[in-house]
Amino acid sequence: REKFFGDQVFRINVRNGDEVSKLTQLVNSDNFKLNFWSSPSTLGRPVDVLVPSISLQPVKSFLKSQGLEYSVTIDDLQALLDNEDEEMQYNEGQ
Amino acid sequence: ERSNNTFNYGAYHTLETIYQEMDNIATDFPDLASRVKIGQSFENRPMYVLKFSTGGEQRPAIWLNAGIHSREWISQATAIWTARKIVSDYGEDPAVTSILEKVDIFLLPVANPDGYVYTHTQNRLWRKTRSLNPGSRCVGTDPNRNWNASFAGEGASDNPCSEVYHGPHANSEVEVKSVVDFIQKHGNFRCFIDLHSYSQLLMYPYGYTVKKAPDAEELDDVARHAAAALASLSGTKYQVGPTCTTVYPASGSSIDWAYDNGIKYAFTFELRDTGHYGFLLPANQIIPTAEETWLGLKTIMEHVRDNLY
Repeated sequence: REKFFGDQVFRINVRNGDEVSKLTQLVNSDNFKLNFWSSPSTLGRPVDVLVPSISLQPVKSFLKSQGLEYSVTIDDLQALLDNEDEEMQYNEGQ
Repeated sequence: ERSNNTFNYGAYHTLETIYQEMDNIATDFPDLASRVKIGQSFENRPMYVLKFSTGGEQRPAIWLNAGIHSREWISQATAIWTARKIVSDYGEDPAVTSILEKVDIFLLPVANPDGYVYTHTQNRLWRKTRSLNPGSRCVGTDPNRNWNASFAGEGASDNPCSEVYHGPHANSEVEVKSVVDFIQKHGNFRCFIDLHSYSQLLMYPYGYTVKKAPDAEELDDVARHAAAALASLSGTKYQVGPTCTTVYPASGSSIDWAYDNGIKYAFTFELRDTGHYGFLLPANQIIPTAEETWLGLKTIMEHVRDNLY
Protein backbone atom coordinates (compact mmCIF):
# COMPACT_ATOMS: atom_id res chain seq x y z
CA ARG A 1 0.00 0.00 0.00
CA GLU A 2 1.32 3.38 -0.94
CA LYS A 3 2.92 5.35 1.89
CA PHE A 4 2.82 9.09 2.37
CA PHE A 5 5.72 9.73 4.72
CA GLY A 6 6.31 13.44 5.15
CA ASP A 7 3.51 14.42 2.79
CA GLN A 8 1.34 17.35 3.80
CA VAL A 9 -1.97 18.91 2.83
CA PHE A 10 -1.92 22.62 2.13
CA ARG A 11 -4.92 24.90 2.15
CA ILE A 12 -4.37 27.67 -0.35
CA ASN A 13 -6.49 30.78 -0.13
CA VAL A 14 -7.75 31.99 -3.47
CA ARG A 15 -9.37 35.39 -3.39
CA ASN A 16 -9.77 36.42 -7.01
CA GLY A 17 -9.43 35.38 -10.62
CA ASP A 18 -5.80 36.47 -10.74
CA GLU A 19 -4.91 34.10 -7.93
CA VAL A 20 -6.87 31.32 -9.59
CA SER A 21 -4.77 31.84 -12.71
CA LYS A 22 -1.58 31.63 -10.68
CA LEU A 23 -2.81 28.49 -8.99
CA THR A 24 -3.75 26.96 -12.32
CA GLN A 25 -0.04 26.92 -13.18
CA LEU A 26 0.39 24.65 -10.20
CA VAL A 27 -2.56 22.49 -11.21
CA ASN A 28 -1.13 22.03 -14.68
CA SER A 29 2.35 21.28 -13.47
CA ASP A 30 3.28 17.60 -13.51
CA ASN A 31 6.60 18.28 -11.82
CA PHE A 32 5.34 18.51 -8.28
CA LYS A 33 3.15 15.37 -8.32
CA LEU A 34 0.35 17.21 -6.55
CA ASN A 35 -3.01 15.73 -5.73
CA PHE A 36 -5.75 18.33 -5.57
CA TRP A 37 -8.41 17.46 -3.00
CA SER A 38 -10.50 20.37 -4.20
CA SER A 39 -10.32 22.23 -7.48
CA PRO A 40 -9.54 25.90 -7.87
CA SER A 41 -12.61 27.98 -8.57
CA THR A 42 -13.32 31.65 -8.93
CA LEU A 43 -15.67 31.60 -5.97
CA GLY A 44 -13.14 32.40 -3.30
CA ARG A 45 -13.15 28.88 -1.94
CA PRO A 46 -9.87 27.64 -0.53
CA VAL A 47 -8.08 24.89 -2.40
CA ASP A 48 -6.74 21.82 -0.60
CA VAL A 49 -3.81 20.05 -2.16
CA LEU A 50 -1.75 17.07 -1.13
CA VAL A 51 1.93 17.91 -1.49
CA PRO A 52 4.45 15.04 -1.54
CA SER A 53 7.39 15.51 0.81
CA ILE A 54 9.79 15.87 -2.09
CA SER A 55 7.81 18.82 -3.43
CA LEU A 56 7.26 20.69 -0.17
CA GLN A 57 10.03 23.23 -0.60
CA PRO A 58 9.49 23.97 -4.30
CA VAL A 59 5.74 24.34 -3.79
CA LYS A 60 6.25 26.64 -0.82
CA SER A 61 8.64 28.70 -2.90
CA PHE A 62 6.17 28.86 -5.76
CA LEU A 63 3.33 29.96 -3.50
CA LYS A 64 5.51 32.58 -1.86
CA SER A 65 6.74 33.91 -5.18
CA GLN A 66 3.16 34.22 -6.42
CA GLY A 67 1.93 35.84 -3.22
CA LEU A 68 -0.52 33.03 -2.54
CA GLU A 69 -1.45 32.52 1.11
CA TYR A 70 -1.52 29.00 2.44
CA SER A 71 -1.64 27.01 5.63
CA VAL A 72 -0.82 23.41 6.44
CA THR A 73 -4.02 21.55 7.36
CA ILE A 74 -2.50 18.08 7.66
CA ASP A 75 1.14 18.07 8.59
CA ASP A 76 1.63 14.32 8.82
CA LEU A 77 -0.61 12.48 6.40
CA GLN A 78 0.93 9.09 7.07
CA ALA A 79 0.20 9.42 10.79
CA LEU A 80 -3.51 9.86 10.00
CA LEU A 81 -3.44 6.86 7.70
CA ASP A 82 -1.68 4.76 10.33
CA ASN A 83 -4.33 5.70 12.88
CA GLU A 84 -7.05 4.72 10.46
CA ASP A 85 -5.38 1.35 9.78
CA GLU A 86 -4.95 0.65 13.49
CA GLU A 87 -8.61 1.43 14.14
CA MET A 88 -9.73 -0.87 11.35
CA GLN A 89 -7.51 -3.69 12.56
CA TYR A 90 -8.77 -3.22 16.11
CA ASN A 91 -12.34 -3.29 14.91
CA GLU A 92 -11.78 -6.44 12.88
CA GLY A 93 -10.26 -8.04 15.96
CA GLN A 94 -13.30 -7.09 17.99
CA GLU B 1 -27.10 2.53 17.35
CA ARG B 2 -23.43 1.74 17.24
CA SER B 3 -23.54 -1.88 16.24
CA ASN B 4 -25.49 -5.08 15.97
CA ASN B 5 -24.00 -8.47 16.67
CA THR B 6 -21.87 -8.62 13.59
CA PHE B 7 -21.23 -5.16 12.23
CA ASN B 8 -19.81 -2.06 13.85
CA TYR B 9 -21.36 0.99 12.24
CA GLY B 10 -18.81 3.22 13.89
CA ALA B 11 -15.93 1.77 11.88
CA TYR B 12 -14.77 1.72 8.29
CA HIS B 13 -15.07 -1.59 6.49
CA THR B 14 -13.88 -3.46 3.45
CA LEU B 15 -16.14 -3.97 0.44
CA GLU B 16 -16.63 -7.61 1.38
CA THR B 17 -17.85 -6.69 4.87
CA ILE B 18 -20.21 -4.01 3.57
CA TYR B 19 -21.67 -6.46 1.07
CA GLN B 20 -22.08 -9.02 3.84
CA GLU B 21 -23.92 -6.49 5.98
CA MET B 22 -26.22 -5.65 3.06
CA ASP B 23 -27.01 -9.33 2.86
CA ASN B 24 -27.62 -9.44 6.62
CA ILE B 25 -30.07 -6.55 6.40
CA ALA B 26 -31.97 -8.23 3.59
CA THR B 27 -32.06 -11.48 5.57
CA ASP B 28 -33.16 -9.78 8.80
CA PHE B 29 -35.96 -7.82 7.10
CA PRO B 30 -37.12 -9.97 4.18
CA ASP B 31 -40.48 -8.23 3.92
CA LEU B 32 -38.89 -4.82 3.58
CA ALA B 33 -35.39 -5.12 2.14
CA SER B 34 -33.78 -7.07 -0.64
CA ARG B 35 -30.30 -7.04 -2.11
CA VAL B 36 -30.32 -6.59 -5.86
CA LYS B 37 -27.35 -6.92 -8.20
CA ILE B 38 -27.45 -4.17 -10.81
CA GLY B 39 -24.23 -4.92 -12.65
CA GLN B 40 -20.55 -5.66 -12.42
CA SER B 41 -17.61 -3.31 -12.11
CA PHE B 42 -14.72 -3.06 -14.55
CA GLU B 43 -12.81 -5.60 -12.45
CA ASN B 44 -15.89 -7.83 -12.28
CA ARG B 45 -17.00 -7.07 -8.77
CA PRO B 46 -20.76 -7.17 -8.23
CA MET B 47 -22.64 -3.91 -7.71
CA TYR B 48 -25.34 -4.34 -5.13
CA VAL B 49 -28.20 -2.08 -4.17
CA LEU B 50 -30.56 -2.50 -1.26
CA LYS B 51 -34.17 -2.10 -2.26
CA PHE B 52 -36.56 -1.03 0.48
CA SER B 53 -40.15 -1.59 -0.48
CA THR B 54 -43.44 -2.36 1.20
CA GLY B 55 -44.92 -3.66 -2.03
CA GLY B 56 -46.59 -2.42 -5.16
CA GLU B 57 -45.48 -2.42 -8.76
CA GLN B 58 -42.87 0.10 -9.93
CA ARG B 59 -43.73 2.57 -7.23
CA PRO B 60 -42.22 6.04 -7.37
CA ALA B 61 -38.67 5.62 -6.16
CA ILE B 62 -35.74 7.37 -4.55
CA TRP B 63 -32.15 6.59 -5.49
CA LEU B 64 -29.46 7.03 -2.83
CA ASN B 65 -25.96 6.86 -4.27
CA ALA B 66 -22.71 6.70 -2.30
CA GLY B 67 -19.06 6.01 -2.80
CA ILE B 68 -18.81 7.08 -6.42
CA HIS B 69 -15.48 8.64 -5.42
CA SER B 70 -13.74 5.83 -3.64
CA ARG B 71 -11.59 7.78 -1.19
CA GLU B 72 -14.60 9.50 0.36
CA TRP B 73 -15.03 6.75 2.95
CA ILE B 74 -17.52 8.63 5.10
CA SER B 75 -19.95 8.38 2.20
CA GLN B 76 -19.99 4.56 2.05
CA ALA B 77 -20.06 4.37 5.86
CA THR B 78 -22.98 6.78 6.08
CA ALA B 79 -24.83 4.82 3.43
CA ILE B 80 -24.63 1.48 5.19
CA TRP B 81 -25.65 3.11 8.49
CA THR B 82 -28.61 4.63 6.63
CA ALA B 83 -29.62 1.21 5.35
CA ARG B 84 -29.84 -0.14 8.88
CA LYS B 85 -31.65 3.01 10.01
CA ILE B 86 -34.35 2.62 7.37
CA VAL B 87 -35.19 -0.95 8.35
CA SER B 88 -34.98 -0.15 12.07
CA ASP B 89 -37.25 2.87 11.85
CA TYR B 90 -39.90 1.42 9.58
CA GLY B 91 -42.94 0.86 11.76
CA GLU B 92 -41.36 2.95 14.54
CA ASP B 93 -40.87 6.38 13.00
CA PRO B 94 -44.10 7.60 11.36
CA ALA B 95 -42.13 9.61 8.81
CA VAL B 96 -40.14 6.62 7.59
CA THR B 97 -43.21 4.42 7.64
CA SER B 98 -45.25 6.87 5.58
CA ILE B 99 -42.40 7.41 3.11
CA LEU B 100 -42.14 3.69 2.50
CA GLU B 101 -45.90 3.34 2.15
CA LYS B 102 -45.70 5.57 -0.92
CA VAL B 103 -42.24 5.19 -2.42
CA ASP B 104 -39.47 2.64 -2.74
CA ILE B 105 -35.91 3.47 -1.77
CA PHE B 106 -32.89 2.09 -3.60
CA LEU B 107 -29.54 2.49 -1.87
CA LEU B 108 -26.20 1.91 -3.60
CA PRO B 109 -23.58 2.17 -0.82
CA VAL B 110 -20.52 1.54 -3.01
CA ALA B 111 -20.97 2.96 -6.50
CA ASN B 112 -17.30 2.45 -7.35
CA PRO B 113 -16.36 -0.93 -5.89
CA ASP B 114 -13.02 -1.31 -7.70
CA GLY B 115 -11.87 2.08 -6.51
CA TYR B 116 -12.99 1.31 -2.99
CA VAL B 117 -11.03 -1.94 -2.89
CA TYR B 118 -8.03 -0.07 -4.30
CA THR B 119 -8.22 2.46 -1.47
CA HIS B 120 -7.95 -0.43 0.97
CA THR B 121 -5.20 -2.32 -0.77
CA GLN B 122 -3.05 0.11 -2.75
CA ASN B 123 -3.72 3.80 -2.36
CA ARG B 124 -6.06 5.23 0.27
CA LEU B 125 -6.47 8.42 -1.74
CA TRP B 126 -7.67 6.91 -5.01
CA ARG B 127 -10.72 8.70 -6.43
CA LYS B 128 -11.53 7.33 -9.87
CA THR B 129 -12.62 4.01 -11.33
CA ARG B 130 -9.96 1.42 -12.20
CA SER B 131 -10.67 1.12 -15.92
CA LEU B 132 -7.74 1.10 -18.30
CA ASN B 133 -7.14 3.96 -20.71
CA PRO B 134 -5.69 2.71 -24.01
CA GLY B 135 -2.60 4.67 -24.97
CA SER B 136 -2.09 6.07 -21.51
CA ARG B 137 -0.15 4.88 -18.50
CA CYS B 138 -2.80 6.44 -16.30
CA VAL B 139 -5.68 4.40 -14.95
CA GLY B 140 -9.27 5.35 -14.26
CA THR B 141 -12.01 7.79 -15.08
CA ASP B 142 -13.77 10.19 -12.79
CA PRO B 143 -17.17 8.51 -12.56
CA ASN B 144 -18.78 11.77 -11.60
CA ARG B 145 -17.76 13.38 -14.88
CA ASN B 146 -18.88 10.43 -16.97
CA TRP B 147 -22.65 10.89 -17.02
CA ASN B 148 -24.43 12.07 -20.13
CA ALA B 149 -25.07 15.62 -18.97
CA SER B 150 -23.08 18.15 -20.94
CA PHE B 151 -20.43 15.44 -21.14
CA ALA B 152 -16.84 16.69 -21.57
CA GLY B 153 -17.81 20.24 -20.79
CA GLU B 154 -16.44 22.65 -18.25
CA GLY B 155 -14.96 21.22 -15.06
CA ALA B 156 -13.86 17.95 -16.62
CA SER B 157 -10.60 16.97 -18.28
CA ASP B 158 -9.75 15.04 -21.43
CA ASN B 159 -6.42 14.01 -19.88
CA PRO B 160 -6.57 10.41 -18.57
CA CYS B 161 -4.05 11.34 -15.90
CA SER B 162 -6.34 14.00 -14.46
CA GLU B 163 -8.42 13.32 -11.34
CA VAL B 164 -11.42 14.70 -13.25
CA TYR B 165 -10.88 12.77 -16.50
CA HIS B 166 -14.31 12.39 -18.08
CA GLY B 167 -13.59 9.14 -19.91
CA PRO B 168 -13.69 8.41 -23.64
CA HIS B 169 -17.46 8.86 -23.90
CA ALA B 170 -20.50 9.28 -21.68
CA ASN B 171 -21.34 6.12 -19.73
CA SER B 172 -17.99 4.59 -20.69
CA GLU B 173 -17.64 3.44 -17.09
CA VAL B 174 -19.61 0.28 -16.54
CA GLU B 175 -20.31 1.42 -12.98
CA VAL B 176 -22.08 4.52 -14.31
CA LYS B 177 -23.82 2.65 -17.14
CA SER B 178 -25.16 0.05 -14.71
CA VAL B 179 -26.90 2.75 -12.68
CA VAL B 180 -28.16 4.55 -15.78
CA ASP B 181 -29.58 1.35 -17.24
CA PHE B 182 -31.23 0.38 -13.98
CA ILE B 183 -32.84 3.77 -13.45
CA GLN B 184 -34.01 4.05 -17.05
CA LYS B 185 -35.42 0.53 -17.06
CA HIS B 186 -37.28 1.22 -13.83
CA GLY B 187 -38.65 4.46 -15.23
CA ASN B 188 -40.23 5.86 -12.09
CA PHE B 189 -37.48 7.51 -10.07
CA ARG B 190 -38.40 10.88 -8.62
CA CYS B 191 -35.37 11.60 -6.49
CA PHE B 192 -31.62 11.04 -6.84
CA ILE B 193 -29.26 11.84 -3.98
CA ASP B 194 -25.49 11.44 -4.26
CA LEU B 195 -23.37 11.31 -1.11
CA HIS B 196 -19.83 12.67 -1.31
CA SER B 197 -17.28 14.22 0.99
CA TYR B 198 -16.00 16.65 2.04
CA SER B 199 -16.95 20.35 2.51
CA GLN B 200 -20.38 20.30 4.16
CA LEU B 201 -22.43 21.37 1.18
CA LEU B 202 -25.89 20.50 -0.05
CA MET B 203 -26.18 21.18 -3.76
CA TYR B 204 -28.63 20.81 -6.61
CA PRO B 205 -28.39 21.19 -10.42
CA TYR B 206 -26.77 22.53 -12.37
CA GLY B 207 -23.06 21.82 -12.24
CA TYR B 208 -22.44 22.27 -15.96
CA THR B 209 -23.90 25.73 -16.30
CA VAL B 210 -24.48 28.82 -14.23
CA LYS B 211 -28.03 28.94 -15.59
CA LYS B 212 -30.69 28.31 -12.99
CA ALA B 213 -32.49 25.01 -13.16
CA PRO B 214 -36.22 25.39 -13.88
CA ASP B 215 -37.02 24.05 -10.41
CA ALA B 216 -34.23 25.91 -8.67
CA GLU B 217 -36.50 27.73 -6.24
CA GLU B 218 -38.16 24.59 -5.00
CA LEU B 219 -34.89 22.67 -4.85
CA ASP B 220 -33.26 25.49 -2.93
CA ASP B 221 -36.14 25.56 -0.49
CA VAL B 222 -36.00 21.79 0.05
CA ALA B 223 -32.23 21.88 0.46
CA ARG B 224 -32.39 24.68 3.02
CA HIS B 225 -34.95 22.79 5.06
CA ALA B 226 -32.80 19.66 4.84
CA ALA B 227 -29.68 21.56 5.90
CA ALA B 228 -31.57 23.05 8.83
CA ALA B 229 -32.77 19.62 9.92
CA LEU B 230 -29.23 18.30 9.62
CA ALA B 231 -27.87 21.17 11.69
CA SER B 232 -30.51 20.68 14.38
CA LEU B 233 -28.71 17.65 15.77
CA SER B 234 -25.33 19.10 16.62
CA GLY B 235 -25.02 22.40 14.81
CA THR B 236 -23.12 21.22 11.74
CA LYS B 237 -23.45 23.97 9.17
CA TYR B 238 -23.99 23.21 5.50
CA GLN B 239 -23.82 25.68 2.64
CA VAL B 240 -26.66 25.33 0.14
CA GLY B 241 -26.82 26.19 -3.56
CA PRO B 242 -26.44 25.02 -7.15
CA THR B 243 -23.24 23.07 -7.78
CA CYS B 244 -21.80 25.40 -10.39
CA THR B 245 -21.99 28.54 -8.32
CA THR B 246 -21.43 26.92 -4.94
CA VAL B 247 -18.19 25.07 -5.64
CA TYR B 248 -17.10 25.03 -9.26
CA PRO B 249 -18.33 24.03 -12.72
CA ALA B 250 -18.59 20.27 -13.10
CA SER B 251 -19.98 18.69 -16.25
CA GLY B 252 -21.07 15.08 -16.58
CA SER B 253 -22.21 14.74 -12.97
CA SER B 254 -24.74 12.28 -11.65
CA ILE B 255 -27.32 14.72 -10.35
CA ASP B 256 -27.30 16.79 -13.53
CA TRP B 257 -27.94 13.64 -15.51
CA ALA B 258 -30.74 12.68 -13.15
CA TYR B 259 -32.32 16.12 -13.36
CA ASP B 260 -32.03 16.31 -17.14
CA ASN B 261 -33.72 12.93 -17.33
CA GLY B 262 -36.79 13.96 -15.41
CA ILE B 263 -35.74 13.19 -11.84
CA LYS B 264 -36.57 16.55 -10.34
CA TYR B 265 -35.36 16.06 -6.79
CA ALA B 266 -31.64 15.75 -7.43
CA PHE B 267 -29.17 16.62 -4.68
CA THR B 268 -25.52 16.17 -3.78
CA PHE B 269 -24.39 16.07 -0.18
CA GLU B 270 -20.76 16.83 0.55
CA LEU B 271 -20.48 15.38 4.04
CA ARG B 272 -18.12 16.26 6.89
CA ASP B 273 -15.73 17.85 7.42
CA THR B 274 -14.61 21.24 6.07
CA GLY B 275 -11.01 20.19 5.58
CA HIS B 276 -9.43 19.51 8.93
CA TYR B 277 -9.23 15.80 8.10
CA GLY B 278 -10.66 15.95 4.58
CA PHE B 279 -11.02 12.45 3.14
CA LEU B 280 -9.47 10.96 6.26
CA LEU B 281 -12.34 11.68 8.60
CA PRO B 282 -11.75 9.67 11.81
CA ALA B 283 -14.06 6.74 12.39
CA ASN B 284 -15.41 8.29 15.57
CA GLN B 285 -17.20 10.81 13.35
CA ILE B 286 -19.04 8.20 11.29
CA ILE B 287 -22.08 7.89 13.51
CA PRO B 288 -22.44 11.62 14.26
CA THR B 289 -22.16 12.28 10.53
CA ALA B 290 -24.63 9.57 9.59
CA GLU B 291 -27.11 10.64 12.25
CA GLU B 292 -27.19 14.26 11.17
CA THR B 293 -27.19 13.36 7.47
CA TRP B 294 -30.18 11.13 8.08
CA LEU B 295 -32.19 14.12 9.25
CA GLY B 296 -31.37 15.91 6.02
CA LEU B 297 -32.15 12.87 3.89
CA LYS B 298 -35.42 12.29 5.69
CA THR B 299 -36.48 15.89 5.10
CA ILE B 300 -35.89 15.49 1.38
CA MET B 301 -37.63 12.14 1.25
CA GLU B 302 -40.66 13.54 3.07
CA HIS B 303 -40.86 16.33 0.53
CA VAL B 304 -40.69 13.79 -2.29
CA ARG B 305 -43.40 11.73 -0.61
CA ASP B 306 -45.67 14.77 -0.43
CA ASN B 307 -44.88 16.09 -3.91
CA LEU B 308 -45.02 13.15 -6.27
CA TYR B 309 -45.20 15.13 -9.47
